[in-house]
Amino acid sequence: INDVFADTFEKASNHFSEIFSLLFPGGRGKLLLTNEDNTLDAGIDIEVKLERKKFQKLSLMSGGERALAALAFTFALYATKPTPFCILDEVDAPLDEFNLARFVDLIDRFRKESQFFIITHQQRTMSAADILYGVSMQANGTTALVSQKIPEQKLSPTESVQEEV
Amino acid sequence: INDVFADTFEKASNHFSEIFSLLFPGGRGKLLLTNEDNTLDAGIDIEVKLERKKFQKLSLMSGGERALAALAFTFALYATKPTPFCILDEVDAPLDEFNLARFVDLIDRFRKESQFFIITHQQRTMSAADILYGVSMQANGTTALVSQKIPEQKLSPTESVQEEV
Amino acid sequence: MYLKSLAARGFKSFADKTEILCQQGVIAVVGPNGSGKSNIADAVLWVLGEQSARHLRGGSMEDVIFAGSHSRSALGMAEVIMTLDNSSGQLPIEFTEVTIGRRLYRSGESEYLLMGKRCRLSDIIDLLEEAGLGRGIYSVISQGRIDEVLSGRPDERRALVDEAA
Amino acid sequence: MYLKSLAARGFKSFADKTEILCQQGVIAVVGPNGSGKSNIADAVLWVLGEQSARHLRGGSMEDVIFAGSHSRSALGMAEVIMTLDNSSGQLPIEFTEVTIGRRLYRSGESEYLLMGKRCRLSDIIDLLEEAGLGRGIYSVISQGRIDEVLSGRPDERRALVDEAA
Ligand SMILES: Nc1ncnc2c1ncn2[C@@H]1O[C@H](COP(=O)(O)OP(=O)(O)OP(=O)(O)O)[C@@H](O)[C@H]1O
Ligand SMILES: Nc1ncnc2c1ncn2[C@@H]1O[C@H](COP(=O)(O)OP(=O)(O)OP(=O)(O)O)[C@@H](O)[C@H]1O
Ligand SMILES: [Mg+2]
Ligand SMILES: [Mg+2]
Repeated sequence: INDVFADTFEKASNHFSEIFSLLFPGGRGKLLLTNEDNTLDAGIDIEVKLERKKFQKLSLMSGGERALAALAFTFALYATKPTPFCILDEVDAPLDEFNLARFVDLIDRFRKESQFFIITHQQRTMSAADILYGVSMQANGTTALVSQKIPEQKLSPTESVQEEV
Repeated sequence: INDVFADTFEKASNHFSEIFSLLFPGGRGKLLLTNEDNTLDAGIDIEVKLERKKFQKLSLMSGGERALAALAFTFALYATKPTPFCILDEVDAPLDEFNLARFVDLIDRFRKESQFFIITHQQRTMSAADILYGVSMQANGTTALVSQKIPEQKLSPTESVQEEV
Repeated sequence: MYLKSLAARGFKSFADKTEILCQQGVIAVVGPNGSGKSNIADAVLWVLGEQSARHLRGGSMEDVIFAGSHSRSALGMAEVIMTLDNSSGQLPIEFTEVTIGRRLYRSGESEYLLMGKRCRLSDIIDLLEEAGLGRGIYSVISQGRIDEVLSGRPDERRALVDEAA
Repeated sequence: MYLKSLAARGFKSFADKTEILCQQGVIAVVGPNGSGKSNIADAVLWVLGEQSARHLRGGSMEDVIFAGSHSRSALGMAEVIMTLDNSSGQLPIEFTEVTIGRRLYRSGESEYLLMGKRCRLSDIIDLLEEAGLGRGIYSVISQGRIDEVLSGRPDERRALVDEAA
């Protein structure tokens, strides 16, 4: 069990560092074992250093920085063992426009590995999708799936029909 | 003490119901005492009914609905006893465009009562402000206040200068 | 392997049978606040075997059964059926499509289904392990919960990495 | 009455003395993730007397003192001074401007200031009660905490209404 975990941990931590520097240009992120000598019971700590800043407690990071660091960890797991699909529910809400663009780049890098369902209110994320699923609350108080349409930029100019979702 | 609380509670609960129906057209919100007979120790419950839906547990409401209901409560307190200033930190993050517009309307109704500092990434909220304060992280890793500019729509067309925040 | 379709009936705000046919790639799920987007993520978590009502935003598991709306009465059963593509043969089942299902009755009785036939939860869990979907702990990131990767304990992060072995 | 200015020095990411001159009306505070917007809200909460390091996202209160950056070394003291307009005479002090201040040294020693002179925390609290600022419990809504109005206990909501008496 130890060898399997040690091997998985090494892969996940390499992926984490790589993805972290993509999301935080100039930054460095590391996964650490709480107890090197006893990998059987060891937990995992996260250490981050952001550009222009010192190593610091995770709790002092900003809302957007924390969301992005957590996404680096989650995608490191996807890279280590892809799941058939991933559902991300408004993970982009705290991000500013620069980090939103980095999030979209991250999705692009992984779109071949898994199927993604991204619940979002951000236009930028919508336009990175292959298809939009519109959800609406009907007059009778129940949910319906109203339409599936292709995001604007993927359509050629003549096809861009403004369907009401 | 009881009379003061009873009087305050009545005011707050009237304000809550009124603000709730502004934010949730067709909906009704009520503040209730957990124990009508003993106002000394009673806590406060919130009961909501949204349009097209039944009365339901608060926990089953959606992310955006919960944020909006919590804002109704907070603004009911402001209406009951205005504070000299209010600071709202990204409370608009979970809102869709319709509810964002209602949030902005709510701010408009209260702008004469108190001074508002609204930390936001949403363009719509920015354009409702009287002034923008830009914050940036300098190269030396410390925060600076970089500029104060008037949101676009308040300027006459000739003045609209695209200063970099 | 990917999620081919998800059918929900009587589950949260999906009163009538609602089927979502899914394609591969990146799907953006969009719609107003309270329309039922996160309920889709909850439906997936639930059919994957989620046992905590709190993770499904309910007080008790019965809260996942359609409780009625202003014009529809409550239902007595919730059902979700997920169809996974198995053309790659990753799952040890000789079919090119694998369906798993879950039902809950107001009586408290629950059923798990594999290829339309009743089975035990442990059969589903074993099968999903093969697919890298163990309980969905990193394939579904619920709304507002991305931060738990950072705020959680080291042993909880370790459990996530164990899933990626 | 309104917040006329806020000066922070050595507080979180405000290493050098940073002064924010404020006008009445609605101020939108904008800037990239991690730039220091929420640190402004924390500075206000702190000078109003906040005693919980956790509410300021720190492990111990010492975490509010500038810990250094990649090019600046750590400082030994955090200071925030808030100037309130008192031209309406709402505060029982004969000045048209009232300043309150707070300092914390790495040694753990802390100081509270009223009109530039040391005072006790209870003096500040009494004064703020008059202004309707209590401990800031509903005048400052920190990032991510709007949901606590709904998820909190009934007695916690009651405490908020008590503040509005
Ligand atoms: N058991 C139930 N019976 C009926 N309706 C339910 C049930 N559980 C939840 N709902 C409804 O589902 C709605 C919430 O849906 P959901 O959380 O999926 O919204 P959402 O689309 O994610 O919105 P947001 O953008 O605000 O996050 C609630 O308003 C509630 O009316
Ligand atoms: N004691 C401290 N010393 C130095 N820097 C600190 C200290 N405490 C916090 N910081 C810095 O402040 C930054 C967080 O700032 P803040 O939370 O205000 O960002 P923000 O502008 O609100 O961002 P977001 O839009 O993501 O919410 C952290 O990145 C951290 O580097
Ligand atoms: Mg949602
Ligand atoms: Mg912030």
